[in-house]
Amino acid sequence: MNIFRLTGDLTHLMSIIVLLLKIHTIKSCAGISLKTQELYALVFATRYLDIFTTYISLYNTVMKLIFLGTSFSIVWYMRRHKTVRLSYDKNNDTFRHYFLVLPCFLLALVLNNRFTVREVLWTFSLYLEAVAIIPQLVLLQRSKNVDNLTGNYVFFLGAYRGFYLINWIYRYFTENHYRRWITWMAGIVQTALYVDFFYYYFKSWKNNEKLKLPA
Amino acid sequence: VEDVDLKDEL
Repeated sequence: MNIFRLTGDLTHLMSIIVLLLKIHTIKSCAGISLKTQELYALVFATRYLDIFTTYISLYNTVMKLIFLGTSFSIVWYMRRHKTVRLSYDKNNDTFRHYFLVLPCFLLALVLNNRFTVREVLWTFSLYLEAVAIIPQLVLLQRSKNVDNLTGNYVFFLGAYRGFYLINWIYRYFTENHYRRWITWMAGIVQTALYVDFFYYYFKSWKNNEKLKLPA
Repeated sequence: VEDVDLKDEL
């Protein structure tokens, strides 16, 4: 474990806490893409298959349970909760996220480190996570004004993988037998997708104005 | 050398 990865995990946790706070306290999911939440639940379900078979550390297991639990409960809230579901912006959250699932799965079948069920699903979860934010970014562009909690949620979600990139560079230089170009490639694509969001996020923060993504 | 299995990360 290094400081970059720990910061990354805590930033990721922070994004989920911000989202749960928004949904649980103000009982609203306005501006949040259900498609992205469903993709993330799928990412965790396919990545943490080994949660009960491989024990790495208490931290690792606890965090996996938190990510699995929160991602599925957020999907449940947005689909089933009587009040929250009313604020779901169904008309704007129309990105066909199945268009993302299939190519990621096909790519994982072709481009993987080992052709086993677990490894292919794990690779699939990496590729899917890289593009899972797209429905949310599309929804942000369509939403007139983006509220602070939603903006902060997307910011923390984007920042966490950026810390992971630094962690991979750090591990590359400190553990000489460590290289995973598939993970790096997916991580770079994932972080690159946030670049324009980061630009508008910092601009709105600097000028102290409402966050607005150009359509 | 076999790649370190990255499964120790989240």
